[in-house]
Amino acid sequence: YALQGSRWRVKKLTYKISKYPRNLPQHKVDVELNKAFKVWSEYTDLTFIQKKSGQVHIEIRFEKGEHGDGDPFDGPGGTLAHAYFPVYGGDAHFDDAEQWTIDSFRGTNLFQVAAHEFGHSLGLSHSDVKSALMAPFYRGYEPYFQLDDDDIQGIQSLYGKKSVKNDGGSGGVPSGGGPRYGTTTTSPPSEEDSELCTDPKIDTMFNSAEGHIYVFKGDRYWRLTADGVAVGYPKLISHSWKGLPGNIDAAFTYKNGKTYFFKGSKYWRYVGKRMDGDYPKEISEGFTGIPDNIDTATVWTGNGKIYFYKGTKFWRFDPAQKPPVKNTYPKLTSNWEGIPNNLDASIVYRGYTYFFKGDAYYRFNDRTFSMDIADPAFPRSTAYWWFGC
Amino acid sequence: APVISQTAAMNYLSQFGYLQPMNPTSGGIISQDALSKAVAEFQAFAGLNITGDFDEETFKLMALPRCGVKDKVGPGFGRSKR
Repeated sequence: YALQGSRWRVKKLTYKISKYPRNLPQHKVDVELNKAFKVWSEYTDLTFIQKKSGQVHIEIRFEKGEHGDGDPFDGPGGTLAHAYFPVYGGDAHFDDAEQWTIDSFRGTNLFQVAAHEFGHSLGLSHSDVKSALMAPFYRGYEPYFQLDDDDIQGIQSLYGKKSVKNDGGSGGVPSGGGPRYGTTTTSPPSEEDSELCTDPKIDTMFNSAEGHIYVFKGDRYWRLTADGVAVGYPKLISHSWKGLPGNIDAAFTYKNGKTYFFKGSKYWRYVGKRMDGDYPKEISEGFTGIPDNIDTATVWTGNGKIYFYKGTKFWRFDPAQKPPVKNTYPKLTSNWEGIPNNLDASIVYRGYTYFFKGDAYYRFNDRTFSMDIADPAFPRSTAYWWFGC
Repeated sequence: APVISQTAAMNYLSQFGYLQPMNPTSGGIISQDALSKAVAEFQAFAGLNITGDFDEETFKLMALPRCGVKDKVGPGFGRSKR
């Protein structure tokens, strides 16, 4: 088997059939696609719930020719369907020019093709094992379809094995004839939709000196990975950064490797997760010229100076200058085209500065010195693009 | 008998990730070596005899209905996150 490299961070996934095929009754399509999802839920703890409206994880459409994603279908035969990996949204499209059939040696079996496409939606690439469902070629209708071991290993490497279910035996101990599923998972996703998925508004986000990105919200924190939230989070802020309260306003790591946290009129300094001296101290003492109750702060890579944001204004702080804040500050954030007021968080990531507000984020273009508002992709969903929801 | 042309076969290899997409500025020319390597990779993936040539068996497999997702998914595929 082959993995594309992304997977869902939640076990409960929703799907919606936005456009049904022309040649099959809708209720029968519902049944076949439900069966196709069950192929994968049989061997993992994934569950799939069909919705008729609203936002879902996996959208399914039957389309002909060009259908808006730049990858047109080619009529009967050839390409039957395609699907997007989790990192690209997980949607599955089927060529409506095919003769989709159910339990028939004629036409193209909908259940088998759908099960294959949903494998992509879950993160599997094509397998070079001929007998695998995830092999790319359609093999014709198989009345006694069974998922190949190769597919089972592939999906379980992404989502772990199906949990042992208590069979109701005395004392809750599985009986001798109980399930034979393994009890360990290789990389289990979150138990349920992360809090960050249901409410992506955060307190602050910052880069650590070790190169990690942390998200703070209330009294808990998460570490982010390249494709979402790291396994094992959230954790309590107070357990990791001893002496630091929850509901932090802002944080950044300066070029001296020390991390500064701000809340109300006070700030704390840490080296890694160890407090670096006697804190908290007053912002007015350590950061003269910066107001209390700031929204967010970030160190701009362009000049190494610290930018503090509050409401409609921002301040530039240069520790090497006296005074560290010039009298030309504060300035209006509206001077930077596109930047919203009352920010929640900001962070530098791969050379860009990102600003977060509510459930959305914005990207600042250092070259044009403005927000990437010309790009219709912004503002984007923080939950989707940063938290892997 | 083969049921797709050599041009269609090259498009197929390009579509499913075995050949770089044709570059219009270079006239869409692909070296014989690159083509042979791509054919061999496809044959290896599909479990065919690895000849590096467009033989009948290869053409036949290319004519089968299949999934539209690329077989070779590597860096640069799709849009990057964030």
